[in-house]
Amino acid sequence: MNVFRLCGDMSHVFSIVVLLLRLRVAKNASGISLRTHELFLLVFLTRYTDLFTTYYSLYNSCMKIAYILSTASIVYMIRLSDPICTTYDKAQDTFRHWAFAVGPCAVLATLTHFISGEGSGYSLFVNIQELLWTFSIYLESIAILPQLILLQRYREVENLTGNYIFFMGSYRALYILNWIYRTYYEPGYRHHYVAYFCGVLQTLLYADFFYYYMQSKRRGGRFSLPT
Amino acid sequence: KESSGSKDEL
Repeated sequence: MNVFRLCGDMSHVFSIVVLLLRLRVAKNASGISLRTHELFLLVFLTRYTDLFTTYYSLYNSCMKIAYILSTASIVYMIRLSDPICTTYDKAQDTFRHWAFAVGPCAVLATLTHFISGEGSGYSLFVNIQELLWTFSIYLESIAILPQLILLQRYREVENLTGNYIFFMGSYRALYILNWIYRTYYEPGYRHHYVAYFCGVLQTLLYADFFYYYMQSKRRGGRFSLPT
Repeated sequence: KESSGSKDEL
């Protein structure tokens, strides 16, 4: 554990807490993309299958469980919890996440899994686990797209929603620093280039948002995206 | 012991 990774994890947790608070306090899901959170839930469920097979640390296991439960409760609130679910604007949340996110990521994960030869010589179970892990890395990198597209529609960005996306984006940016740190200071560190590539892609997707977020913070005014 | 790299991350 290094400081970048810890800050990254805390930023991730913080973003989830901000969103949970926003949903609970405002009892309102307008401007929030259900599709993004369903994608994140799928990311966590496919990545953390190692909860049952590999123990890293108490911290690691607790965080994984916390991510799954908190994301599941976000999905539950937006879908089913009255009165929040009535404020969810389904008509605006239109990104075709199966066709343009889940499908392509599944294809890409299968291709990279077999081309890299990763998992050859392992059991079928381990192969499936590796495949799911690779899939989750790809999917996480673009899971925020439905949310960013929804924001473009609304343009006026609520403070809490803005903060949520800012911390969600900072988390992967901090992970990049963590990978650089580990490369230098951890002997025998094993590189996962798919994770690096997707981590950079994920951070770049937020770049535009970061820019307008910073500008609005500096001006101290309302946050709105340009047309 | 060999590091598991970014697989031990979240």
